[in-house]
Amino acid sequence: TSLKTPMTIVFPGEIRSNLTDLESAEKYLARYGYLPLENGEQRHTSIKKSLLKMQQKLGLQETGELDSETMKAIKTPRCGVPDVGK
Amino acid sequence: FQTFEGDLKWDHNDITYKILNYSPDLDPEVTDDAFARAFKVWSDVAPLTFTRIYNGEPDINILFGSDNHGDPYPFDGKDGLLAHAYPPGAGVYGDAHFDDDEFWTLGTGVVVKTHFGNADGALCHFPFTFDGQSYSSCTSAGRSDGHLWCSTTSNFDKDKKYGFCPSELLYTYDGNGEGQPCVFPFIFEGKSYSSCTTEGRSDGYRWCSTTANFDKDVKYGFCPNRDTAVVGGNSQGDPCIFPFTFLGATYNQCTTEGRQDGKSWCATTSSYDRDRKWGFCSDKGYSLFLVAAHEFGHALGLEHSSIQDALMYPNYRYESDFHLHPDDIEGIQYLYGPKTGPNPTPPQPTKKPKTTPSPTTTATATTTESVEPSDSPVDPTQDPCQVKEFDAIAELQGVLHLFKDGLYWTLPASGPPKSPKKISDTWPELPANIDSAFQDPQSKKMFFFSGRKFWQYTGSSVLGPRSLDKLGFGKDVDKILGAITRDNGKVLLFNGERYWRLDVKAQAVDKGYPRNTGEDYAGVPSDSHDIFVYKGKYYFCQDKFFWRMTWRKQVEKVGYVKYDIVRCP
Repeated sequence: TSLKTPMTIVFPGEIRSNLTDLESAEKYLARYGYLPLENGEQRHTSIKKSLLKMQQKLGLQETGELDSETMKAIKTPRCGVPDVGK
Repeated sequence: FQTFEGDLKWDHNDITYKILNYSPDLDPEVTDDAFARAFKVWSDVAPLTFTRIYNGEPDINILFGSDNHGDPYPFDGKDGLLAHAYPPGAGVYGDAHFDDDEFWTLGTGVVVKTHFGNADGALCHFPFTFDGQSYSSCTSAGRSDGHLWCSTTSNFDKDKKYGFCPSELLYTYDGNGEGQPCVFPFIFEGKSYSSCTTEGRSDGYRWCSTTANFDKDVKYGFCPNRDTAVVGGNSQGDPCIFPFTFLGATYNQCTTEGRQDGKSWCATTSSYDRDRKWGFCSDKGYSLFLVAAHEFGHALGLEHSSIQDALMYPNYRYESDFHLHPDDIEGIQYLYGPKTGPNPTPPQPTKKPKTTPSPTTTATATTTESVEPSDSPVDPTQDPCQVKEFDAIAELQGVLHLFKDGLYWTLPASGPPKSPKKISDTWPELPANIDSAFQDPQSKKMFFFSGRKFWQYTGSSVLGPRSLDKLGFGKDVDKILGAITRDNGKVLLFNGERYWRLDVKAQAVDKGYPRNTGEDYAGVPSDSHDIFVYKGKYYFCQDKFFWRMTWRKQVEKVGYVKYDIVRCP
């Protein structure tokens, strides 16, 4: 109980997410195992592939696009265990 | 359904679990019950039993934590990620972790379990009417002592049923203060505190000292959240303060102003602009039962399902009338097979009327509480149901042991004990008549007492017999009749109206003892002949009855040893 950590002051307005839908989706896809960590020209292709994989896994309509149903699923509270991979 | 790579599963069906800590959002009893019900979801459809243990290493450790909580997968604050669990295996495998930045409820808003009062621990009923006025939260109205209370029915004026709401003035949880309430003011690092604080901690949990001086006594506990407590932000557990100012404007209720996500928040001081202390206002929260049932699915070997109505679907969805989806059943039965045999037989009628369990009593989720009738003939001399008084009863290695005349029985997961074993076969040095026994939770050493002698077993190696004199007992102490173990290396040893505190490591009774049993353990017989701890509760046996006491030293049940403990038909 002797640890002293300065309390982080968080202003409610400051915790607005600056992430775009695409960035949020990338974060989600990476966290839950759909998006391989790769860069370069393959990136957009792999996001589309990853979205398809995610939509299939979550029983959503498989569009490969960031449609409203997919974004809703991304924003829904969930279990932290990855859907794909170890 | 999906299973983990390699079909990871437990190699045994009698799974043990341990609850390592609690969330301030829910009363420990409500939490225990939610976990028991979550396990029952799986044991109802697969040949699995789940037994809670308090000592030793379980298969499944359950904990609440925030952000970085001791594994490589930190939580993310309120919402988003709710919990995670590991597939079956040793160590952290099989464990389930719950994000304590979430607001844990039963899915429909704050759950306030009452204490004391006349409602037997029932939940608050909001709103309720008192003196013609409607209340939607706990109130101190009508009281001069400031204690918060609520009605447990919709109309206090008519029903007069009430209890006190969780407060640090009533009790604390976890820590080492044994549930004692906070003492205000208290001293911590030379500074005086008049309320619960997060000072000195990096995890944001609110704590207090349970004596006037933490620096001297180092006794503490965590403060339960009040029903008006905020969630998350930087003041977790503090109540909203109304009115508060934010960007110069005054607010008399929670607001979504200043936020893009539409979440309702409030300041926890009168001025956000000055103090910048805030938290989210409580919402419906997440059902601990539903999330736990999902996580336990992982802990048993199931991965996420693609079926949106399945429990193992990764996204949270509240369901008031929960039923396991056929996909989940297929998944668990793929790993462990179907549940065989008939459902547990309802308990046989006994002489003792059964108390109807309250909504928050521990569910008979596993078979640990059920009764199995036995058809096999039993030698009366070896039948525990024929024993009037046991010589000693003790929880050893997580299992209840009942000693009598050179024999002992162990209490199985369900039903009464089967055939006894000879004490001499397991512990060759011991005499036939044992007065008491205990296992120290820290060192795992087992102690047995008989008359003025005692023995200490560490595995199969034994020390003893030695005299009680060695522990500092006077010649007037003829025997030790019972023991209450604690997690701090101390154990209370009882003999009638007196009890002593033994320092297990120093092997000496502490100064200031003996103390009077009747004064410190009010409501139990001072001539108890068997005293022991089982599943975290204290038991005092006298004649054929027992008194069960909580760690807060409240007698919560008086029952029959034969029917309620030994589970005789």
